[in-house]
Amino acid sequence: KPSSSVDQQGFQCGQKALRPRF
Amino acid sequence: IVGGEFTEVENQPWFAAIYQKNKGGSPPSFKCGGSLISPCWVASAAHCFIQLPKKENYVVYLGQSKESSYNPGEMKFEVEQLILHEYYREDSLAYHNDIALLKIRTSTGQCAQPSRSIQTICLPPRFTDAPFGSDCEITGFGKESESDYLYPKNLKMSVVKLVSHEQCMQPHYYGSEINYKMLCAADPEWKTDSCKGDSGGPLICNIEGRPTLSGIVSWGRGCAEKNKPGVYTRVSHFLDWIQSHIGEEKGLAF
Repeated sequence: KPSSSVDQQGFQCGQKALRPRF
Repeated sequence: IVGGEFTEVENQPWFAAIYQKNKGGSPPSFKCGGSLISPCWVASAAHCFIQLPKKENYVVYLGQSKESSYNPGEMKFEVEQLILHEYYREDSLAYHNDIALLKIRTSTGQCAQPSRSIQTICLPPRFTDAPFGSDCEITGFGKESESDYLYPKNLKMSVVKLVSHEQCMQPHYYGSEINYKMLCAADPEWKTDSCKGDSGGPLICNIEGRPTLSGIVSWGRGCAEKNKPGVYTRVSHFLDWIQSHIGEEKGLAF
């Protein structure tokens, strides 16, 4: 599955530190 | 949120708590939810701000699990720009083009910094949504029952299913109040739903394997009422508007 890449500010959209519920 | 469960913001780290400042030094009052879509921008609902559309009246917090109290790791922001959709309007029941953007900055001029409790949410591909029937998450500090007087102090979340337009446009649902720039979502047993105070907050669906901001809490008849789903601004139909106001595409979490 595709995952978002880390942007310049260190954000990675949609990524939770906790385990996702999906 | 009616039903659902209490949660920590680490489980919804894009959730933004938007407060309205009060005069006379009393603490700000919780106004609406929002979602961090890029380090400097929060998406929310226009109806939250239409009566007082001045940026100076609002303050935004990221990383809050508890409303109106200090949360370790939280960040506080002033609103540098408040942009309401130019075609926002209200019908007897429905809100149209119910979307707003808030540009945020700290008192030292910074945008958001990523952490365990602060993260951006992905935006959907243009005109693309999760299939009807998909499970999606809703989050907010809104009422647990429409008849409640008090609002919960802790963040709640729940899971609802996307309802097709065909279904939501049925006369015993919302009929012609619904259009294709809105999304309906509900619990098949009508036990959980967004409610008053959840406005502006996220409806997060899995699209192409990524948690994605598919909707913004907008309106509905009552809360968790039979045949009356929650109605959400359909973010996939507002990407051009978002991009035109935020400007730089590279700052957006597509």
